[in-house]
Amino acid sequence: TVWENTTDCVIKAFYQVAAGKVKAAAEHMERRAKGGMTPEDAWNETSIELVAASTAHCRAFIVEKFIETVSKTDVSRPLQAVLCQMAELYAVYWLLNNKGDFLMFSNLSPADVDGLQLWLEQLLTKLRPNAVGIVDSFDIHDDILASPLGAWDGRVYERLFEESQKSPLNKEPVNKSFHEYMKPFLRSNL
Amino acid sequence: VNEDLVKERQNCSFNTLELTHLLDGGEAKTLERKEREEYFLSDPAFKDEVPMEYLSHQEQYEHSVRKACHMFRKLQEMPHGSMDNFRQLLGGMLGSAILKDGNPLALHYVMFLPTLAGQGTVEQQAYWISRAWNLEIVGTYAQTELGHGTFIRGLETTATYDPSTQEFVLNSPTLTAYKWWPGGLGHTANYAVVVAQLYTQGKCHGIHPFIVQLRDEETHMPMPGIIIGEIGAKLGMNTTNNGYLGFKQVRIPRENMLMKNNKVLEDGTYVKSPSDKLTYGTMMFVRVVICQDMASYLSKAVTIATRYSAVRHQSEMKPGAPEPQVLDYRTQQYKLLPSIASVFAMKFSANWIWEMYNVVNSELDQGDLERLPELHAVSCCLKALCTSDAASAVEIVRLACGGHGYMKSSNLPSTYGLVTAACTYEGENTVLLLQTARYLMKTWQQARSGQTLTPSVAYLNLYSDWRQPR
Repeated sequence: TVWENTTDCVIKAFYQVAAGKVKAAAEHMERRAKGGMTPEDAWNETSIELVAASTAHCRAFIVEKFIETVSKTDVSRPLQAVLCQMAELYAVYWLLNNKGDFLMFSNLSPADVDGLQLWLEQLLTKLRPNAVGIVDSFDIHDDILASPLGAWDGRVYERLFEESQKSPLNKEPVNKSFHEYMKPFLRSNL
Repeated sequence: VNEDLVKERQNCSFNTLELTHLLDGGEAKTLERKEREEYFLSDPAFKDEVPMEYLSHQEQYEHSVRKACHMFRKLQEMPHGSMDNFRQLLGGMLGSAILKDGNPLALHYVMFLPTLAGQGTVEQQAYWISRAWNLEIVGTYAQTELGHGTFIRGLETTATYDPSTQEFVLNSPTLTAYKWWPGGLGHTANYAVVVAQLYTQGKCHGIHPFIVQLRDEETHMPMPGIIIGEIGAKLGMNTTNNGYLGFKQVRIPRENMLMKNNKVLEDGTYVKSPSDKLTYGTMMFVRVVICQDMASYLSKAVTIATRYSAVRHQSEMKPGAPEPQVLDYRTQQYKLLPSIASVFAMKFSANWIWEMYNVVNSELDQGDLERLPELHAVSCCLKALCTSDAASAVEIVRLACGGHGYMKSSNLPSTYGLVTAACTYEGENTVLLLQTARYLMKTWQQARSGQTLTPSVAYLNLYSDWRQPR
C-alpha cells in the first residue's frame, strides 16, 4: 500500500476516500439512532457528512471515467499525451484540494504530499504550451464567445475600447445631469 | 492576429482539428455544427445595435421575444432540422450567443412539448402537440411554487374534480401556493402544464399535470381567475420572463388532465398507472443535458480567459526583463488549466452516463429494474457536481482576467449567471447530493452484509474494511 504517483493509485485513493466517507457517515448516523434519535433526526444531524460522502463518490466516478475514456480514445500520440496530462491534472488537482480526506482515508501519507504538489506543477508546465491550442480546439465562433478578451485574433484592447464606445453615455460629450444637478450643486458650494 | 497568439499556435504540439473532431463526435458532426452556426449567426436580425445591457428590463424582454420568434421560425425553415439543432438553440452555446440572457420561448420547447408527448394520451397528444408545434399556442411548465421547489410533494396548488360539470377546479389556497419561476410564464405563454394536487371523491391522490389556458388566444389578456405576471429582475437570465401564477377557482375540462399514466374517470374514479418510468426517463435526459451544457459554458469561459492570458503582459518576473505573458505565471496556470481539464471531465462523464441510461432503458423494457436506483443516484450527484464545479470555475477564470473580466462586455458575468442558475434548477444541488447519499447508505448496508453491488458502487465491497496503515 505504498503511495505511487500513478493514475491507478490515484483512482484507488479516490474510491478509498469515498468509501471512508460513506462508512463514517453511516456509522455516525447509526450511533445517533442507537442513542435514541429518530431516523429522520439522525439523518438531518449527519447530513453534512452525507453530502460530503456523496460528493466524494461522484468525484471518484468522474476521475475514473475521465482517465478510462482518455486511455481508450483512439487518437494520435501527441493528442493522447495532452489528454492524459489533462486527466492527470484533474485528478491531482482535486486530490490536493482535499488532501485532508486522502490523508484520513487513503494510503496517502504526509510525506507523499510534496511529490503530488510537484506532479501538479510538472503537469502545469507540460500543458502550458498547449493551453491556447486546447481552447482553440473547442472551436467556438467569435460571435458565440462574444467577448473582446477572447476573440480569435487577440485584438483585446482595440475591441475593449470599441465596446466602451457603445455605452449610451458616450453618445454626447456632456450629459444633461451636469446642467440639471451638478452645476447648481457645484455653484452652491462655491 | 496578435503576435503572442500566433506564437502560441505555432508552439502547439498536437493537431487542434483532431481534438475538435473528437469533441464534436467526428468530422461530419463538426461540419454540421459549423453550417448550423453560420446559418444562424450570419443573420443580421440577430445583431444588437445597442448591447442588451444598456436597454431597460422591458426593452430587453421585447428584443428577446423578437429574436426568439425569429430563431424558431428559422429553425422550422431549416432544410435539415434535427433535435441537435433544437438542443443547440435552447440550452447550448449557440442559443446563448443569440439570446445572451435567456430565451423567453425556451420552456415551450424544453418542457411544454416534451410533457405533452410524455404524459398525454394519444388523443391529447394529437390535439395539443399539433397546436403547440404549429405555434397556435405557446406553453410553459408550471411546477415550482413560491413556497415549494425541489420538494414537489409539498406543492399546494389544488385541482379538485367536480363530477357534476366534469371539470377540475384549480385553486391557490395561499400566497405560497402561487406558481413561481417558470420561464416564459410572465408575459409570453398563453397555456401551461400546471402541476397540482389532485383531489377527487374527497381524497388527495398527489401531484398531477393539467393543461390550463392562461391568456386569451387573441387578446393575450389573462383568463378569468388567473393572476399572472413576471417575478422581477434576477442575478442573470433576465430575459427568460420567469413568472408567477395564482388560481382563483379556475375551471378546466376533465380532458385537460394529462392522462397517459393516471386517469380520472367521468364519475371521479381515480385510476392509477402501473408504471411511471417515462417520467423518470425525461428527468435523466434533462440531467445529462445540463452536464453537457455546463461543459459548453465552461469551455466558452476558459477560451476567453486563456486567450486573454496569452495576450496580456504584466509586471516583471525578473528585474529588467520585459513584462511576461500572464499565462507564464504559475498561479495563472493553476487557475486556467484545471478549469480547462474540467470541461473534458464533464463532457466525458455526461457521455458515459448517457450510454448507461440507454443500457438501463433497454433493461427496463425487459422488466429489469435492478440498475434504475444506481442510475438515478449517479445522475443526481453528477448534475450537482458539474453545475457547482462549472460555477466555481467560471468565477475563477473571471478573476484570472483581472479587472477586464469584471466588464459585462467580457461575457464572463452573464456566463456565470447562466451557470450558477443551474445549481438550483432541476433539483437543488444539496438536495440531489442527499438523494445520492440515501442510495449510498442503503448500498453500504448491502456491502456490510456481503451482497454483490452494482458497478458504480462495487468499490464499497472492496474498501468496506479498509483501514489506513499506521
